[in-house]
Amino acid sequence: ALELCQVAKRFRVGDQLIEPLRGVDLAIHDRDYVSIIGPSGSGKSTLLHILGCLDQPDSGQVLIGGNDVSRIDDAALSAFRSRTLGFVFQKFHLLDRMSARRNVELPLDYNPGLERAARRDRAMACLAQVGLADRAEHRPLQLSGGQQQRVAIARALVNEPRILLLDEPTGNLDPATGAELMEFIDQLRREAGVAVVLVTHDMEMARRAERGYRLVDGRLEPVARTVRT
Amino acid sequence: ALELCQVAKRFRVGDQLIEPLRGVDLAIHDRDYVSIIGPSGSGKSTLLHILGCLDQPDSGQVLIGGNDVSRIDDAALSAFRSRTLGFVFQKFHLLDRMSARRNVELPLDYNPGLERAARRDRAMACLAQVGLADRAEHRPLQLSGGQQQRVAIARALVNEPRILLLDEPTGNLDPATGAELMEFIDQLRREAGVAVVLVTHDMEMARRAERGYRLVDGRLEPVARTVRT
Ligand SMILES: Nc1ncnc2c1ncn2[C@@H]1O[C@H](COP(=O)(O)OP(=O)(O)OP(=O)(O)O)[C@@H](O)[C@H]1O
Ligand SMILES: Nc1ncnc2c1ncn2[C@@H]1O[C@H](COP(=O)(O)OP(=O)(O)OP(=O)(O)O)[C@@H](O)[C@H]1O
Ligand SMILES: [Mg+2]
Ligand SMILES: [Mg+2]
Repeated sequence: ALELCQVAKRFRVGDQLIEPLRGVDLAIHDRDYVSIIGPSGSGKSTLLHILGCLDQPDSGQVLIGGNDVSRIDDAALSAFRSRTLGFVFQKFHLLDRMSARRNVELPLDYNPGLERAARRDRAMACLAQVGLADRAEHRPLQLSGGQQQRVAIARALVNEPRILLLDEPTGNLDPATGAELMEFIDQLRREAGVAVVLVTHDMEMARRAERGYRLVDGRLEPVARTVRT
Repeated sequence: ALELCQVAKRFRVGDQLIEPLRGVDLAIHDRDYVSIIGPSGSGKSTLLHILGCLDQPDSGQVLIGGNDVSRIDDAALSAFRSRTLGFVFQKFHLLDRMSARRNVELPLDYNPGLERAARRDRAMACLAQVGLADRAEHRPLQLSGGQQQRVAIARALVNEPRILLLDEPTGNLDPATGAELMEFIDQLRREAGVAVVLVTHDMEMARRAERGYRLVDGRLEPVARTVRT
C-alpha cells in the first residue's frame, strides 16, 4: 500500500505563500482505481509527485507498506520507484535527443535482469499498446502532441509497475484514442492487479474510477459516484 | 483574409514518408470562428503552423490578403505575424528563465510604439483576463500545467491580434476554467472582430464554432453543425 497521511506542501515565491496541500489523506492498495479532479492550480500535480516519491511534503507522511518514506535511504527509494511506480507527467518529460523507442527503454536500463534485445522487445510492445509501433524511431519533436503523450504512457508501463500515476494522460488525445487508452488501463487493472491513480480534467474519465476525489482548499473530498444504469 | 490553397506537407523520417496534409483549403476572414478536430497525429498542429506562417507547405499556397506568402520578404512576414496573429502552442513554448509577466510582455518588445510601463500594464491586463494576475512573477516551473497554458494564451493576446490560432488551448484546464476562457474568446470576437481558429479535442468547444472541420486523410471535411435548441 502507498499512503499519504496528513500531507501538507507549501511554496514561497517572493513574499507570496502558496499552500496547495493542507492535510491530504489517501491510501492506495492493489487494483485500486482512484481519480482526482480539481481546478487548474489546485495542487493535483503536486499531490501526485509526492505520492510518487518525487517530491517531499513539508509535513505529514508518505508510507510504503507502512514504512515512512523519509526513513528509507535514497537507493532503496529509487529502486522502489523504478520497479513499482509508473509515472506519466503532465508535461511528458521525454528526452528530445532520443527516439521514442529509446525513451521508452530508458527505465529498463536500470533493470539488470534484461538482455538488450529483450529490453528493445518490451519497449516495442509498450509502444504498440499505445498505437505507436510505426513511430518508434521518431524523436519527440517529430511527433504530434498526443503522440508524445502516448510515448510517455508507454514509458510508464515498460517496467510493469504495480502502481500507475497518471497526470492528465488524455489532455492531448482525441476522444477515441483517449477511450482506447483507458480501456487498456482497465485491462491492466483486471489482469495484472495494477493500481491506478488518475489526475484528470475529463469528467467522463474521472467517473469511471472506483473512488473519486476532488481537491478543494488543499484537501481531498470524496466525490459521490453517480449510479450506473 | 488568411487562406490556405491546396496546401500539402510531408515529412520524411528514415525511409518512412508521412503525409499529414494532402490538399488543404481554408479561408479565414474577420470574425470567423473555425474549429478543427481530428485524431491524434492527423496533422492539426502542422496545419496551424502553416496557417500561422511558422512553417511552409511543400506545395500549395498560403495567401495573406490575396498575396502569396512565399513572395513576401522575411521582415514583412515577421511583422505581419507579430502584429496580426496570436498563436497558442500545444506545448506552450514559454521561456523558463522569465517570469509569467515577462513571457507575456515578450511580443511587445518588438512594438516600438509602447513605453515600458505601458507594456507592463498591458501584459498584466492580459494575465488578469486569464485569471493569473497573482502569478505574474512566477516562472513557468513554479506554475501548474493549466496555469502555463493560460500564460501562453495571455501572451497570444497581448499584441491585440486580428487572428487567434489556438492549438488545444484547454487541454490542461478544468471544465470551468476552460469555459471561462472560451467565453472570453467569444467576447473578443464580438467586440473586436477577432477571427479564431481553434484546434481542439474537446467536442463541446468544437461545436461552439461557426464552422467546423475534421482533418481526415490530409484534407479538411466540413462537420455538419448540430441544430441549436
Ligand atoms: N515550484 C513551485 N513554486 C511555487 N509555486 C508552485 C510550484 N509548483 C506549483 N506551484 C503552485 O502550486 C499550485 C498547485 O500547482 P499544481 O501544479 O499542483 O496544480 P494542478 O492542480 O496540477 O493544476 P493543473 O490542473 O493546472 O495542472 C499552483 O497554484 C502553482 O502556482
Ligand atoms: N518534424 C516532423 N518530422 C516527422 N514527422 C512529423 C514531424 N512533425 C509531425 N510529424 C508527424 O506528422 C503527423 C502530424 O503531426 P501533428 O503534430 O500535426 O498532429 P496533430 O493532429 O496535431 O496531433 P495531436 O492531436 O496529437 O496533437 C504525425 O503523425 C507526426 O508523427
Ligand atoms: Mg497539474
Ligand atoms: Mg497537435
